[in-house]
Amino acid sequence: SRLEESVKKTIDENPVVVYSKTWCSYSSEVKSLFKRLGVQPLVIELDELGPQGPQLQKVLERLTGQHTVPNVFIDTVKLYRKGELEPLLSEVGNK
Amino acid sequence: SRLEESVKKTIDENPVVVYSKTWCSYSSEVKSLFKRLGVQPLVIELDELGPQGPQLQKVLERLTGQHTVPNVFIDTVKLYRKGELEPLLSEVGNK
Ligand SMILES: N[C@@H](CCC(=O)N[C@@H](CS)C(=O)NCC(=O)O)C(=O)O
Ligand SMILES: N[C@@H](CCC(=O)N[C@@H](CS)C(=O)NCC(=O)O)C(=O)O
Ligand code: FES
Repeated sequence: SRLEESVKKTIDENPVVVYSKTWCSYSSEVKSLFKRLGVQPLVIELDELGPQGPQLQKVLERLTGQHTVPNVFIDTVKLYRKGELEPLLSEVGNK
Repeated sequence: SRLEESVKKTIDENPVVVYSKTWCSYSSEVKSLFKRLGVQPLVIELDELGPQGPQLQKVLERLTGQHTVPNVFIDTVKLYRKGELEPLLSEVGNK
């Protein structure tokens, strides 16, 4: 479907993607974690997309088996090529 | 209002009350915490009440200043009279 293709494109083009909801505390924690680690994810707030939000959530479930938020995609190869993987791993290792 | 009176009555008649949402992980954590502590709260799932859910959430905000879930009410005097306060406090102290 068109929506499925756009999700794959989003994940493909961005090293870190977080599908989130603005009022969800688990989602907030993941977003602050990345901020603390100096990583700038692409954040997609599913509750701010009107009727497309639930549709996106269904597409994510088809693609990943996960129907919950936060839904996090990390492209470690991309991060490595940007030189951002090692800093991320060492900081995570320090936590 | 009638809804406000019914909330006050609920809190008055039950030593522990949790206003919750079924799909919210913070709410789930609070419910499991009480379960681990051997306390049986009255749980009200705001997302299972149709249009009354958001209305209740507004009443709770009027009464407590808190508009988020989980919204937890503990009547320590009632728990003490039931002999449930000391076990609760000692178990919390052990965590
Ligand atoms: N253990 C999972 C919990 C995920 C979860 O239950 N998320 C909730 C929100 S906190 C959810 O997506 N519920 C269904 C929904 O909001 O559509 C995690 O850490 O990601
Ligand atoms: N720090 C607060 C966070 C409360 C919070 O932000 N709750 C969220 C859900 S996790 C909420 O109620 N958002 C607005 C809503 O769902 O109506 C707590 O621990 O209770
Ligand atoms: S933690 Fe409450 S909605 Fe996610």
